[in-house]
Parts: sequence; C-alpha cells; structure tokens
Amino acid sequence: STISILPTSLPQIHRANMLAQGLPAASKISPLVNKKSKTKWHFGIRSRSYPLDVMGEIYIALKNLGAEWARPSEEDLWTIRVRWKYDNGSINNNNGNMTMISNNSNNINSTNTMTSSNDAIPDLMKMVIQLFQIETNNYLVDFKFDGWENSNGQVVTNSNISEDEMSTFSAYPFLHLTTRLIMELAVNS
Amino acid sequence: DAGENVLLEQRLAVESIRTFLNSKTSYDVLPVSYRLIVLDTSLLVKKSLNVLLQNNIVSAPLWDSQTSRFAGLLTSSDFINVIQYYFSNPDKFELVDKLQLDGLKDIERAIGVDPLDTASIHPSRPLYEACIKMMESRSGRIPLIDKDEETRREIVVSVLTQYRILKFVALNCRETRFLKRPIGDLNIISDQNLKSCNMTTPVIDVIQLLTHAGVSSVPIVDENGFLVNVYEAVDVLGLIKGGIYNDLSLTVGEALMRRSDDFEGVYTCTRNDKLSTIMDNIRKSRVHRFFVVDEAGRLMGVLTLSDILKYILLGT
Amino acid sequence: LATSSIKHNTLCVASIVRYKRKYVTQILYAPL
Repeated sequence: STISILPTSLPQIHRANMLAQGLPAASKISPLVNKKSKTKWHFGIRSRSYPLDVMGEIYIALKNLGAEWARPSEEDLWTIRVRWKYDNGSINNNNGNMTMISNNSNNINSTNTMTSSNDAIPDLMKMVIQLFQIETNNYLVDFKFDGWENSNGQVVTNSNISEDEMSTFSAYPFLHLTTRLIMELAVNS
Repeated sequence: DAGENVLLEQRLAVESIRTFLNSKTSYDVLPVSYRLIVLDTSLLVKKSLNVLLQNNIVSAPLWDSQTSRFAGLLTSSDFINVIQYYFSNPDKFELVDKLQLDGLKDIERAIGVDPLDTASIHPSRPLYEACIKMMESRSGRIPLIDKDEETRREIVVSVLTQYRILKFVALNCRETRFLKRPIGDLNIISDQNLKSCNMTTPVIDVIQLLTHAGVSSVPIVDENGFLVNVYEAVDVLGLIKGGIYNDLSLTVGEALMRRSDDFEGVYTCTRNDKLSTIMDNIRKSRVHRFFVVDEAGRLMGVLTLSDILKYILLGT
Repeated sequence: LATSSIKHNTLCVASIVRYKRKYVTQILYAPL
C-alpha cells in the first residue's frame, strides 16, 4: 500500500515551516487547545440553602412559569408533583410560556391537536421534583419525568404498542422545561 | 486469469456489501450506549461553537423548543456562511456577535446560498436507503428521526455520517478484503478541474472556494504542484474561535497554525492503491478523505468518503 | 435529570433514555 500521512500537514511541522519563513502573523497565531474538559455531571441541582427556603423558591419559580402542582401531603413536604401544559408553539402560544392552568381542569382551553388516529395528543407533562439531603447543609433538588396527561381529562392510552415501540420517548420537552425551571431559579436567586 | 479473478471477486464483494447494507437498519449502526448533543435554537452561534469544540464534534442537531421540533443540523457550512456574511458586511460585527442559531437561515438568505437540505430517515429503515438519501444531501450526514409514541413529537435519535457508515462496513463486512482492483481503474477519483490553492492564498478566498465549489476541503500545493497541506471546512471553527476571522487578510498557511496538535494529518494514496486497503485505513483511523498523488507526490486528485460510498452503492 | 455547571451563560442538562434496546444520553444545551 502507498497510503501514508503527508508529513508537511502535521501541525507541528507546518508550524515550524511557517515560522521558518519569518512571517509576522505566524508568530501571533497559537494552536487551538482542544481541551477535552470532561463535562462534570451532577444529579439535579445542588443547594446549600435552608430546605424550606429551597422549597419556597421552587414553588415561586413554578408559579412564575404557570405550572400547577398537587397539594403536598403532610408526611411528605419535600416532594412536589407538578403538571405543566406543554403547548408546542405551533399550537397557540408563540413565546413558549407555559399556559396558566386553573385548578379545576374543565377551564383548561383544550387546544389539543388530534393525531391521525384521532386520539388527542397529551399536552400535560407531569414531573416529580424532590428535595434530598446529601449531608449537613448540602441538598439536592431532583427532577423526574412522570408521564403525560390530556388536558381534556382523557386518559392517555398506550393502545396496541409493542414493547419495542414503548421506548420511543422524546426527552426534549422534559429537558426543555427543566432548563426553564433552572433558569427561573437561577434568575430569582 | 488472475485479472479476471480480481474483477469477479470485486464484483461479488460489492454485491455482498450491498446485500449487507440492505439487511441492516440505521438503528443497527448505533452503539449500545451513546451520547447525542443537541443545541436549542435560541443559543448564540458563538456559544454553540464553544459547545462543539468542547465536545470535540463538528456538527449537532438543533431543537426548536418553541415548536418542540427538530430544526435541522448545525454544520461547518453554517460557520462558513457567517464568515462570508461578515466579510461582505464588516460593519455588522455586533449582529454577528449576537447571532442566534435560529438566525442562521437569515444569513443564508443574505449571502444567497441554498439551505443545507436536511433529509432525515426513520432509524428502522434499511441502511442502504439511508445511504442513498444521505448521498442526495450535501451535508454528508443524515439525522435519524422517530416519533414519541405518546405525544407524536419528534425524537432526534442520532445523526449518521458517511464516515460512521463506511466504518461500520469496514468493521462488519469481511468482503471488503476482496476489493483488490486499483482505485485508478474504478473511475471514482475526483480528478477533473480539481480546485487547489497555495500557502499564501488569503484564507477568505479558500473559504469562498469551499462554498462555491461545494467541497469540504481544498488541497494546498507548492509552485511545482506538490501537495503540501489541505484546508478543511472544519478548520473554520478554529478560525472563528480565535476571533481571527476579522483579520481575513490572513493567508491559509497562517490560518492553519490554528489547528490543534491532535490533528492526525492529511492522508495520501496513489492510483495503484486498492479499496481493500482504503477500507482498512477507514477501519483503523479517523480519515475523511484520501488525496491521490503520483509517485513523486504531485497532486493528482482526491478520493472522498462520498466517492467510496457512491461506488459501493451504485458503482458498476 | 443530570446537569452540568453553567459555563459561558449556557445551561447543559441531560437524561439517559432507552431507545428500543439502546441507551441514548440526550444532552441539551440552552442559553441561560
């Protein structure tokens, strides 16, 4: 085989050749440092604030974003069951804001689009937000996707969907809403 | 007889590889576990550049959270368009600096280039079909799109590239070893009106050549036609990152000094090399094209992954 | 949900999703 790598194309050799020509600009240009800064991942978001303050901030952010939530039970103040009307802009709200949802569900303007099979597209995303204590004065706010519902109360039926089909789930609406919530928390705090 | 054998083996091997591509789906090419980086269209273009470089990728799917839909692919062509727009409108630095990803369409219109057609395909379709669709698109890559079974919303499952597919073939098709005819006999080398430049050509001229010729690399030759280096479309990302795109009097030789040290170098071959060896190199290295030179090293042509894929899919 | 520290005013969130029999770590970058 006569396949090879062109020596003059190797960055170090190219740079040496360019500098040898003594061109003024050449000495000013440094190579791109492709720092492989490994992204450090965390579960949810961390907080060192007082737990009740954290919960308060989350409720304020949820309210600002037009979400609704189930009244927390006495024995579990640290879990919030959220429901968000996720209108993709093509339906009726162009600024991407969450549409305010009144508590009784029949006031919700059901702007569902109908799929070809005529069952409504679920437009209420459910999410569970839970506060965990990692260690003293170190808390973690965890976000979990909790399925979809129809704002017109129709139960989402996963009709004759094969096991394989069952796992075609789009994470983007969930990721999008969590970015909105995290931004709201970041801006408020 | 030996020649006849080589011809017959090559034809049977190509047919066998096509059968393989028809028997597999794009889903089969996906690793068991992988990352997919997606950019929200409201992100600034310059921030998206940081994300690509930080993750060592040159392209990413876009997600329009307003419509909850896939909004095409961000590729090096978009950054080339931004540089060309800035070059024609040097007073618009402010606009370029604040440009969001959903503004790239306006830049395309402003400089009069056709939008990159982002054909897409369902992951369960035959791989052969994805290859054919990908060849029709200029980006050399094809997004795999499925639908969320509950909300019918689009899912960007992954983006297949010519490189990934050829690597998948090289890794899984033992028949590639029988592709023993010299590439010079297959009529797949691009050697007609080949565009090239030399080390002192202004980098903006090379960038315009990339767009006007619709190619993703421009070979750099010396005064005697010997191949010295290559400027690739992805090099534009480093140019913008360094903010030196406003000094467009820069020569292409100076611009290449931006290349990071982990660049593997330009692969060359001759017309006598066989496709079996070419595929072996694709299996082992991250190579995106082969520049064909003569025994002395003079530039003769280029063999791109698109040329190889086209031969495997449709070649006689 | 996995998050990474906010850098350059850009938020990065991710979640690992099963797609049929494979696992995709969907990573979304959005402006803060």
